[in-house]
Amino acid sequence: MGRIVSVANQKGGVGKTTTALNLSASLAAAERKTLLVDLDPQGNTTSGLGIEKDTLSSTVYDVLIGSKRLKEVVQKTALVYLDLVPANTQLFGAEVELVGLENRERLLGDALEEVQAAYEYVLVDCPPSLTLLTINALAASDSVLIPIQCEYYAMEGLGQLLHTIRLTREELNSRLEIEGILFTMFDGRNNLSHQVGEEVRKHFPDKVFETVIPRNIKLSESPSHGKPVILYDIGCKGAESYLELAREILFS
Amino acid sequence: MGRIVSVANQKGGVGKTTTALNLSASLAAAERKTLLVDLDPQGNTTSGLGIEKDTLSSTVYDVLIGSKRLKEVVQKTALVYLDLVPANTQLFGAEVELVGLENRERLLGDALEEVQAAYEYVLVDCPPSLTLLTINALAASDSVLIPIQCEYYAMEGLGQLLHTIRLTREELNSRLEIEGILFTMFDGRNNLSHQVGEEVRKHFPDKVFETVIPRNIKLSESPSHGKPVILYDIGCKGAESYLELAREILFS
Ligand SMILES: Nc1ncnc2c1ncn2[C@@H]1O[C@H](COP(=O)(O)OP(=O)(O)OP(=O)(O)O)[C@@H](O)[C@H]1O
Ligand SMILES: Nc1ncnc2c1ncn2[C@@H]1O[C@H](COP(=O)(O)OP(=O)(O)OP(=O)(O)O)[C@@H](O)[C@H]1O
Ligand SMILES: [Mg+2]
Ligand SMILES: [Mg+2]
Repeated sequence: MGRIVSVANQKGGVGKTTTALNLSASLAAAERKTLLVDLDPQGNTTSGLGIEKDTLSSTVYDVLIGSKRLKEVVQKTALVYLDLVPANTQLFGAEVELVGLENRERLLGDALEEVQAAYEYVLVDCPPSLTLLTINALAASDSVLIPIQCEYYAMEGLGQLLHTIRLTREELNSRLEIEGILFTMFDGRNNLSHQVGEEVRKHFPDKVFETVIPRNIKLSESPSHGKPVILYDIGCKGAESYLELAREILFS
Repeated sequence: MGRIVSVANQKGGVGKTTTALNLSASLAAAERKTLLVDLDPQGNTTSGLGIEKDTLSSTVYDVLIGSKRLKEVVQKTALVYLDLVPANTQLFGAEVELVGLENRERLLGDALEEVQAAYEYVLVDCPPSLTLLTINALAASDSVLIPIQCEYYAMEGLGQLLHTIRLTREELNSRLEIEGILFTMFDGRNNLSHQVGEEVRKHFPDKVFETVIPRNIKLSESPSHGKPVILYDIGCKGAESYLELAREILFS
């Protein structure tokens, strides 16, 4: 059965989409069949893979409201071992629309059951919030990968996120663990990055990935070409670091 | 009557909090009585001003659910002309709790009525979403200031945000205009910043501020000292650019 990993952090702009997209592409490059689910109404993962999201006839929204099965909305990508469940702005309405449903926290989990066996990894890109969409992802997951920028505000939110993970484990999903905390946009020349890094490693000694993702311009350029960084510029530091992260997850 | 300006963009990490906090501090430095409202459950604006948010007995949450008047939760800051309405993680529950209320989009607007005359400017820091908290801010505002990073994903979301602003203007608040689009974390050395900048200026020629906020490490260090950047390092480029933005808003 495929391992379901949510990429989550309510702090905005910490590299959730960049991590979900490039880690799943790296796992696919290692020939692990991977499904990437875009659960953010912004649809950045979808457009980051070059898919014109406003022309899609069905997305993850249709799956959550029950009008489509997950298999029906899965899209192929440029990588043979990588499939995508796309999202677009239709998903903005989901938070309010789903709140009244009986099974509102398990909609994604139930939908994933029919495809999970066909993949080795399922990665879910979450929006910058702790509302129903993110709860659906956590309730469906085996683990949570937490990207964090080494900046002051990003550290502040970590406690709240871990609290929400604990609540979800108690009330909705007892198997939920932490896949790891990933430092993103790390700038070795600046003190703040090192200070925050040390602080987080001190509080969560065995949870922080060895791999650190450096700030690398190619990572922010690649989505405008609709490609994961390993297809945009395989030799750059951004691509190397996500391939290294994939190895760390596969072999540690 | 004080001018109410929402600082909003559903894209995460584009500099909403950094802008709301440092622009309001700069307006206060120009002796304009300013109220800063933290409407983000992350409470970054509150902690960025050095306030220990978990010890607060009442916050903006209590105002929205109607158990406190806004006057009762206003806090003084290190700047004489700057007051704060704080937030903390209690606000995470508000989205679901308020959805059922009659007047759910106008809760903030109604609460601000009793204090608006006492301030020249009211700035509202919004969360990275387009849900009820952000709608409350837009419904209460005279205008919206849109921080945007000059990166691919940040540009994608602009259309959706302008659509939401248009809807709010039609359904809830006919006076709502755009205060301006502000480029943040601008890095003149990289092509992407210039390309996105040109693209945005082309689409919205008269809406983009002359002032551009450069990437400046002091802006990300100052919140860890609980101070706006003009009190942390008045001579740095970050402080200069927000003082320039305040001048552009006051005198243009
Ligand atoms: N390591 C990196 N080096 C340089 N730029 C990066 C890096 N990682 C991400 N970025 C850029 O930083 C911005 C924020 O990253 P991203 O959109 O992945 O974060 P997010 O957490 O998904 O944001 P949101 O909270 O809006 O969903 C994007 O413009 C992205 O291209
Ligand atoms: N001009 C700048 N130069 C350098 N760092 C900056 C600048 N503006 C903001 N930052 C840093 O970038 C990060 C994101 O900024 P900020 O938290 O203000 O964005 P936001 O839009 O409020 O995020 P969220 O969507 O989570 O509310 C913060 O760590 C902040 O300190
Ligand atoms: Mg994202
Ligand atoms: Mg913020």
